[in-house]
Amino acid sequence: SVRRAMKKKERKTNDLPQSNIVSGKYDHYHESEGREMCKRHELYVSFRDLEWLDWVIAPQGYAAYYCHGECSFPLDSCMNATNHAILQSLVHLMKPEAAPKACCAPTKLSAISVLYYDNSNNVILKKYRNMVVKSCGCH
Amino acid sequence: GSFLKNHLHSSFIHRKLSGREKKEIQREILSIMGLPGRPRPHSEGKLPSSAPLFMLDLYHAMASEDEDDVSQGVSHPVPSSLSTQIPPLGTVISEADTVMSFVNMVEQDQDIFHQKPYWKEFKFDLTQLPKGETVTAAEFRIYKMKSFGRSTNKTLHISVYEINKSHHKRESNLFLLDVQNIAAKEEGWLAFDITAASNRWLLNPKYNLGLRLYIELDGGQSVDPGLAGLVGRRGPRPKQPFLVTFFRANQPPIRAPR
Repeated sequence: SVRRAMKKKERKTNDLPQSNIVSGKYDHYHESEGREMCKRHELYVSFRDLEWLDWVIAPQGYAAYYCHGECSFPLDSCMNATNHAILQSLVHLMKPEAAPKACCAPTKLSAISVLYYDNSNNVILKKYRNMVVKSCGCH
Repeated sequence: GSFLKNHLHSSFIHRKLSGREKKEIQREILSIMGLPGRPRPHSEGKLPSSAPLFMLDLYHAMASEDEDDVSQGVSHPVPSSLSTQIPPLGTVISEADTVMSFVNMVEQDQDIFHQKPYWKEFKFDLTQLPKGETVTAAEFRIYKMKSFGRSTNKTLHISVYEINKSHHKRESNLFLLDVQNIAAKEEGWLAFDITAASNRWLLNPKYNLGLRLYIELDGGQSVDPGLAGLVGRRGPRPKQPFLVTFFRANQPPIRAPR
């Protein structure tokens, strides 16, 4: 019953001209309402679990995160949706075979630094870019 | 929906990996790190030596910078009395893609048992360098304890040279890299700028014949580096000399698509 009420409410707020909505496809969006919207999830990469602490000095692991969730039209609950993602979602609604749904992917990534020994016992400190998800969004 | 979500979560977090899967994941991460295989350093089981300690300090500075907590501030493991002798490396460190420390391979002395002038030589193996990166700075770091003997109240002029060519029976050809003037009673790390030499060694590793260090008093008298308090290869491990080189990537690394 809650779902039905929400359906009504959402239909009211989505002022799309009826001609743009392919019959049945819009209902598909509502079916996926119970699913999670695109967002960042916890994911820890552990160098300890990989049994690498004999050569990796620091860190023991790092919070990498990942993006997961639905990018269904309308994307208003997904703050980082690009204009292209919004248009792609519309096209997907009308012609699902022409374009897939927009993808939930990282919008901002940051670097990590890893300190490790090489075979000659020299110590290397290296910066690896784009390793940590800072934010997710629909692309 | 919730079943799918829970299943996804359990597969991401709780699933025990098979041996083969673990190896594949390890190989994949090593490829991202640009390593052909897992390094196998010899475990020495002793006190940590100076280079890893210095690098750990740099790591903490760089890691906090990655977190955007600290902008440019980098702490050097240098006592305040000698900190003014160290060139400011804040930008070099924050812009470095790779920092490598090298263990001193060979140390030769011409000390008080030899004829003057006294000197100390060091050599570092710079052949294992990151590909596609250029040196932005290189430092030779050596620890100085309080001087012994009659020179304790004097100023020491410490010069570091690149050995350009060594000859069998006559003096080697030397190229001056850096000079520092330190009070003999001072104690702490000294850092000499050897960027020029490391760039030459990178271009042509066969010209890497090492570094030579001389110490003189105001009047030009030669001082034995040991008596001046400089710690060498046989000194305490956290105070042994080492080389640190800062690299910057020419372009972002390109990984082959699979």
